[in-house]
Amino acid sequence: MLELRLTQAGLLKKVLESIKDLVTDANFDCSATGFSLQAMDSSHVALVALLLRSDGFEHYRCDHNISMGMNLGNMAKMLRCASDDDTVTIKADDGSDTVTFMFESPSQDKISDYEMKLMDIDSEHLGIPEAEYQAIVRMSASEFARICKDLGTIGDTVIISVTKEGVQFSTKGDIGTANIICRKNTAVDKKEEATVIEMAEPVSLTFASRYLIAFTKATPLAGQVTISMSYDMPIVVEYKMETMGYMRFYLAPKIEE
Amino acid sequence: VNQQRHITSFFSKT
Repeated sequence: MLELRLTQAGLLKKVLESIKDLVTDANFDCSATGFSLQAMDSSHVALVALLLRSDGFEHYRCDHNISMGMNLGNMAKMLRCASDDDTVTIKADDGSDTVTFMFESPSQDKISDYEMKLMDIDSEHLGIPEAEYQAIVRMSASEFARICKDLGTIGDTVIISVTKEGVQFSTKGDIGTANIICRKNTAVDKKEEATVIEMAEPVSLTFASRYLIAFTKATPLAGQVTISMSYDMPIVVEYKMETMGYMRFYLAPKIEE
Repeated sequence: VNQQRHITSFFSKT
């Protein structure tokens, strides 16, 4: 028996909207730790890791570890039927091949339930080692989204270079080149506009623009994004959800052949 | 030419 109650359906809607275009089908794993997902995109270049901590839910009952295979597009369709301020309850009986999403309006005068078919997904689970990254950048999530979108219109790849002074995003395409430097800056009006650099040594890596753009669909989840890089490691683009957990995107770099 | 690497070449299956 599984029963998870979350007061803000809007959060779950944003989570689904941010990954449904990158990953088609995925297993949601439910354990005492929380409601989590790990999945690769179809070309095995990017990986999504989501954790919604059990203590972030209003009610969390998970009698034993359970893995539920879902089509994320279909799940997103069902969640779109909820209002952002609805309470959502995710329910599944042991051995059932369906999951139920129940939405309750804040005044309790409208209650809907949507039953969705589960699917068997043969997915590979990867071990992600705890790593010390050579460079970590925290910056405005919406600024990062803007940069990825802008550079994506010029070139297919983005070089991200971190130095003590700041982070540089560069691209090159048929029509020309572009460079954006964001200097470290903590003297800002709003905390989320700060650019903070933690760096052991400078790092410069090349990534496919379209994946970075896809990750920025998670921008509504957080004011800041954390970008972690090391040589010969996938970049981590992380959106932390206050009190609930995180959405992490891993992307393998491109290398000179 | 930049060659795209795969996630599976960094993280191993569990």
